Amino acid sequence: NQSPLSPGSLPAIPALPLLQALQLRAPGSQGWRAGSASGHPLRYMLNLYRRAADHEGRPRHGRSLGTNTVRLVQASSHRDQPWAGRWYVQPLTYHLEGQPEAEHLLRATVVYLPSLLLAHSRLLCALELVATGEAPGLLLNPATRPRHGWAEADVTPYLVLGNGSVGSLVLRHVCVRAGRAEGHDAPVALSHPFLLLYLNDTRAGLAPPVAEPRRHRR
Amino acid sequence: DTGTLAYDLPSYLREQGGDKSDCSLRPFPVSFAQLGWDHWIIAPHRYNPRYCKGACPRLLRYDYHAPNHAVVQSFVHQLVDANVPRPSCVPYRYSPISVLMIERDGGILYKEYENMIAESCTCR
Repeated sequence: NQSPLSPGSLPAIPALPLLQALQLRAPGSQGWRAGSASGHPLRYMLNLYRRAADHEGRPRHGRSLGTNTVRLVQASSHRDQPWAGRWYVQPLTYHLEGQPEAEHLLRATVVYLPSLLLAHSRLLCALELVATGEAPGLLLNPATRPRHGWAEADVTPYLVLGNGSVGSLVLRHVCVRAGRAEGHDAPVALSHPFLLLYLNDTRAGLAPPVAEPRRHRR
Repeated sequence: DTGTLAYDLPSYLREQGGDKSDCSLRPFPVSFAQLGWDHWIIAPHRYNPRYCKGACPRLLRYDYHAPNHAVVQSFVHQLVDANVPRPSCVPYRYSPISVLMIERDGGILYKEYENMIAESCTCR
């Protein structure tokens, strides 16, 4: 019955980042299942993963994401706003406090659906950056405007201000219904936009980021 | 005394034939469920870290990338003092893997960890 080792007497060897991650980030396994992440965000990250790595987890050559860490941040739960006629305006806040200091931000994008096909109509959506003390409000433009599927709008400049990174990002998700009214309010909440942080984790044991493959601009 | 070495060359050469018990890379596919991490690691489903096992041959072939120290240690073990162990069979080159994890706050994290799969072995 040894007396429990006091932390001070433990050798101060830095645990491997994977083991650190296990200790720090692994949610307690008390009934906690991966299932708690679901829907569009999980599908989007699984697709991102399959593009970046093979079925054994080996990073694909030349298809790298250009960094060793990508974090998906979901909007903190806001009460879902009701529709106002054809309009739907939902405030979204992404909290960024508590990011590990060793993770340096390279790029940040918000992923959303610019248009959503419904039974009798189509939803056209946009993202608006809400004005704060340091930055005026403005409409965000996606880098590419796909006819279907997800668009990514770059929000890097709004996350890194003069005095370091901001604590949160506040957006408005604005949708308008084009076409006949539906019998019920469209389920926009299912496709809340989410934030992607492309980070370089500088801790030992993380694969050094590979230079992002040159994108051929069309 | 190279004479004895030359005399004993046949057994050395036989050994160079690559005995199955020689130091080599072996597969060991494992699931994150077996490691007790499946409640938060969602990809990859399969992971084969592989491992190195086997005796380091007495004459270390060039392809073992063994440092000179291991060659000397091997001779010391054979010719001077058997209490000095033969060099050990350990991984030489590694490759990374990418992992998709669920975070405590419901976020989803993609990470690339280096040195997660052994690609070759050496004697050290």
